[in-house]
Amino acid sequence: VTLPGWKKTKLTYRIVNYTPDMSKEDVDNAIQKALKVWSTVTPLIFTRIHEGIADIMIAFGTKAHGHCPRYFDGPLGVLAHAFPPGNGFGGDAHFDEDEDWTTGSAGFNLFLVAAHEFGHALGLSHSNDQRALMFPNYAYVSPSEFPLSPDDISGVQSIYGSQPNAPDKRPATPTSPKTCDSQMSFDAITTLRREVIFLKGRHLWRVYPDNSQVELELISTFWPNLPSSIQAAYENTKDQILFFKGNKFWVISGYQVLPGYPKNISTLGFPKGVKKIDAAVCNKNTGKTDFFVGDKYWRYDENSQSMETGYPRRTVDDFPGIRQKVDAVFQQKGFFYFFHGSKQWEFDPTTKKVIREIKRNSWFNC
Amino acid sequence: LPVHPENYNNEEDEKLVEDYLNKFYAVEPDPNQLGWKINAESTAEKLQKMQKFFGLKVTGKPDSETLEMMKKPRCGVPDVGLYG
Repeated sequence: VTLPGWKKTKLTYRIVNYTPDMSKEDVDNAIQKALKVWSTVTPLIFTRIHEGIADIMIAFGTKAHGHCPRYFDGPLGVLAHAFPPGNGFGGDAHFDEDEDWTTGSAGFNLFLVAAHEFGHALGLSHSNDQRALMFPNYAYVSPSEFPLSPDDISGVQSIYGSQPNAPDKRPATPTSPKTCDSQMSFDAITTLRREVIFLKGRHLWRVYPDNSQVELELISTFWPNLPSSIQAAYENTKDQILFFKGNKFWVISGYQVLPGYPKNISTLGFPKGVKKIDAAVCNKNTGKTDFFVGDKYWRYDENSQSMETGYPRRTVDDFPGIRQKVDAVFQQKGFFYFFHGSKQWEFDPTTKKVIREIKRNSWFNC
Repeated sequence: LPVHPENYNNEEDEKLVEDYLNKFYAVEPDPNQLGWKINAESTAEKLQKMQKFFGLKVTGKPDSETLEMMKKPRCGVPDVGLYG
């Protein structure tokens, strides 16, 4: 749903005050970057002013603040609000100072929340598309990724049109990773029955090695509750996939996240010092899962559901040739495929030998 | 469908639901309206609207999934109506 937009494309904004949570420079950058999200896909140009009334007045406040007809509610709950284009409060965006504003994934990322509120300031209502920036609930997405979904773009372009000098006049779509990009690295890789799933940021590729078919999807298309930038994933012996990010993990069966997840990785038997998992693979022949963290690995018995004693061990001791941190690993037809940076190694767990080094994107028919 | 108090686990949940629906699913009064609006939406109807918006099971009742969604940090702009 969109409301009448601004009748001009040159808009001004003013940062009225600052949050003590972040440096002024970080706040300035977050606000500027958040406005750029919208100017990238529309003819809009945003200019900062330091005095007087701007079209978009940006301020931090708590509970009842100034003459604003809405109030904030302390930590969590409502994070910010904004008003549609117009005079007075029109176009203004307010941020709840009782929240923890940050530039990263901790607390609430000011850039992401500001980009959402500026969508309202330009005339957009909330979207019920969970992948959209204009979805009402906060969801962290790596700021390096383009946060607008096709839904956001079509909404704002229905008000202002597209960016006049966009090269091919098509509505700008979120940049999705290029499959054969030589710089492409993967966050995690897992099998799922006969297919292999490669994860990167918000996207995943489904590869069918038998007929070399490749499909690119958004992770949220299958599992809306999963975060982006998953760090490790593996298929266990019960037709389930486990996804890891930070100290949390989710168990997925089909399309469902099993109830009670995410759980803390300490419930698997990791010591408190382990903060995240780099990669994991379940050896279907032994029913044992290897978790790789830095230059070490732990072994988990899927049958007894417990971590084996005598771990961690150094990875290179049991996987000769695999010297570096493991970015991702999966098993296919008995062999393990280890990924680090731009390299991939095919490893035979029976003879404990690296068979060959292959190009990282060998699975994609590049 | 009227929502019966026994569907709330506790007063806190009841207040959460009322606040949430009033804040984000109250249809703003029509400026051209001349008299009282006789058929204000019931809590159950607003709940159904919220559940439909978030893709939850539309029950009109404050089940645990709905309460969970209501507890997530979010934007203060209403999800319905003209948010001006």
